[in-house]
Amino acid sequence: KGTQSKITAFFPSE
Amino acid sequence: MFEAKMLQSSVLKKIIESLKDLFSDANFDCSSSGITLQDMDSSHVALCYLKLRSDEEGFEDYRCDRNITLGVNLVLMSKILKCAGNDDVITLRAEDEPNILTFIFDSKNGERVSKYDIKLMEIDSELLGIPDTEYSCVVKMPSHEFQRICSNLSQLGDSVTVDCHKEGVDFKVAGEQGSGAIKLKQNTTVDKEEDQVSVELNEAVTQSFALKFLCAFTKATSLSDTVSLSLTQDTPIVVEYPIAQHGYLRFYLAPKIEE
Repeated sequence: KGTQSKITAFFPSE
Repeated sequence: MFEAKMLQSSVLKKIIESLKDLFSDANFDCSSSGITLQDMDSSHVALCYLKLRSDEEGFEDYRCDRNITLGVNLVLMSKILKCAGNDDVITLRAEDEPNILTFIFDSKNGERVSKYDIKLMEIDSELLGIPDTEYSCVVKMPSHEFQRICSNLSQLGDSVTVDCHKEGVDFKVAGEQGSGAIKLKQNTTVDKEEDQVSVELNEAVTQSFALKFLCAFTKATSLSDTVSLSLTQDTPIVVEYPIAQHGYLRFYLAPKIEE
């Protein structure tokens, strides 16, 4: 159910 | 020189056991304020963040002359830590430009001292900036309760829908062969704080997550009597296990988004 999103889409790279 | 003496080797054992299956190689960042570890799983869906503060009572001694990064294979580290007794005092030691991490295990009676060296690795991992945000909903519950919910629901499907509202929190699974739902009511009247279920709610949240990852996070259950789940719509869930006298271990999991 639903598409798995990536954590990198929410937290910016430092 | 870096040297950290931890009174309970069982704490480090439990941390590494809970991480090693999802996060095989990781950098321990050591500074005068303590040890942190941030790592993503190979599919970049989950993130762990460990913080062990140097000024907490869990460290008997802590010294870090300059910031160092210790790249470690966690499967190897878990094997080494299995050589320590649960009551051993454990010392981690490394030079300022280290190639090697040394583990020293001192038994409680002082009769046995073991020393192990492991080679460090160069790990090129991407660090993410985790924003310090206020969440719409924070659920606190006994950690074994959360483990049981994840384990039970994973029998029927791959993803769980977490529905936080003012009466409590609902966990639902719908698979091809059946469905299940567990309702947890807010209960802050029980005697022991660690047995309470509390829901701090600013806004209701309904969000789906992959059970595979949540079940993997619950390997940290023995670290803490309680766990907190922080949620905001369409953002990663935070699953936090406090580590007494040390700090915390947090897991972040990206949500499943409706198409």
